[in-house]
This record gives sequence, structure tokens and C-alpha cells, in this order.
Amino acid sequence: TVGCAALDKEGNLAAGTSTGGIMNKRYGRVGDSPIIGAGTYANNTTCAISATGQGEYFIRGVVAHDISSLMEYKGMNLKEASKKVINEKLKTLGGKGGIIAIDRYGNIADPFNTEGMFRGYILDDGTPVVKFYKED
Amino acid sequence: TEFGLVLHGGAGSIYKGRFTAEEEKIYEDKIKEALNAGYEILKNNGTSIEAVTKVITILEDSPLFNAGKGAVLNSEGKVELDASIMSGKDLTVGAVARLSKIKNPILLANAVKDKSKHVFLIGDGAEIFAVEQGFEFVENEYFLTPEKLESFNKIKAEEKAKVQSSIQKNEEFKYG
Repeated sequence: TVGCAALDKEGNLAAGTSTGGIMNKRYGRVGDSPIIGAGTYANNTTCAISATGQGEYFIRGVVAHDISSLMEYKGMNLKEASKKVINEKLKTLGGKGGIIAIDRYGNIADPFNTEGMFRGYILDDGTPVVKFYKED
Repeated sequence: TEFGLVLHGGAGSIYKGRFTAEEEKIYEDKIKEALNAGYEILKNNGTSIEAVTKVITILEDSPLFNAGKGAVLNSEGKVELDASIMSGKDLTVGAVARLSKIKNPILLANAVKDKSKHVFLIGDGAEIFAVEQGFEFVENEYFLTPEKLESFNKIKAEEKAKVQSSIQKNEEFKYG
């Protein structure tokens, strides 16, 4: 799966996700990537999110929207909200994976509960940062 | 921060020791290429939607990731692709699933968002919509890579061996 979340100069957020799903998946199986609120979500009042991992768990946990809701209704910041959903809720459900997200202030979050996740970010200073593993 | 973007290229089977330094460099270069392309759009007053579609198109076109070219195979040995996109400005959305012939699913998802009254199109219906919108079609084989085909064949061989082993066990049980 691949995904991207962006903040533009007008303050508008957007998120997108694209995938082939799971190897040897049953014909017709759909994961979280095209499900808005599960694998993809964006709202200018909170953040933009794209997820990757075991889609069934992200659908059951409504993971992307949950992060946005924690920010909107509970006043959590992006890092707190995304860590809570990935490290607590998704873990409780038994799902593996992670998310990348950016909020309206340009704060980044990339929590995951697997050994690694290909990820990177670039902010207005123009320096690209790429990471692979948990330790990075 | 005035603008910026963050991306991922999947979290499955990525652990220290799996990739050589050369392989890591190939992934790093492709991710940097995508980041820089998105950055140029945002720096030049492009929209976040434009940046997201550009970044994802680059990753879909690369055989390194499980999206577009290089995607995994379903149980029938075919590639089935899903994608979605959402604008935080007005909460508009486009999603597509079960595509087998669209080169860049994220662009079709964006077209569903902008040029359809619907939110989510799947399979044949999505591809008919793509024809109407003048999208680029490819054969399903375009998405296949030797690495993914090898993984698929390995899984199928393991499945076959499991079934045969199970049949043998049942026979033994029956005779026992």
C-alpha cells in the first residue's frame, strides 16, 4: 500500500491511499484503502491521514476517522491521538500496521506497530526525510 | 509550518536485515523522488490534492510498492487495485475498488471525487466510468512483476502441499 497526506499554502489538507491489497486475497476482497474513515481521511479542522496494514482491522476500528475525532472532540494533538489509536485500539483489535498524518499546523505523525514502515516527509524547508524501521 | 507532506510505502514484511544496503538505497531514492515532486507542487502554490495525486502516481508507477505496477496478486492470479482520496477543505471524496485495467487508480478515485455525483465505484462500473473520462487502460499483466509472481507461486505451492498432506492424513485416519 502507498499513501500520502499533504498541507498546502492555503491551509487545505488532503489524503490519498492506493493498494493491491493482500497477496492471494480472495477475489473481490476489499480492504481499508478505499474505505473513507478507515484507511483514508482528511478534515481541515483536524488532520489528513493514510493508513497501511491489515485492512480488516482498520475497517473495524474506523482508524483514520477515530484519530480525527479524538482531535476534534477530545482536544488531543495529532501525535497523541494517532499513537493512542495505533498502539492501543488497533493493538487491542489484533491488527498490524500504521498511519502517516499531517495536521493543519504541519505537524507530522507516523506511528506503526510493525517492525518497519516505508515512510518519509518533507516540510517547507525542502529537506526530505526517509525512514524504514522502528529504530529510525 | 506553511506547507508539507508525508507519505508511506507500506508496513508489511519490512524489518532490519531483509534488504541489502543497495536495496534500501533504491527505496530511499524513489521515496525522495516522490517527496520532492510533491514539494515542488506545494512550493509553487499547488493544492494538497494535486500533491497527493502526484506523489501516489509516482509510487503506483514504481514496481517497488504494493500499488499499481508491482501490486500483489489475488487468489485467481490477477491484480485487483483499490484507491481513495479525500479533500479536507470540503470533505469531498472519491474511492474505487476492484480495478484490473486502470494504470493509476488514484487518478480515477480523484475523477470520481470531482466528476461523479457518487463517492465509491467498483469493478466494471468504475472502469466504464474511466472510459467515459478518457482514462489510460493497460492489460492486467502490466501490473505483474517477477518478484510478486514468484511469491504468489510459492504460496500456491504451499497451499497445494497442505491440501495433499491433509488428504493423506484423512486417509490414514480412515484406515486406522
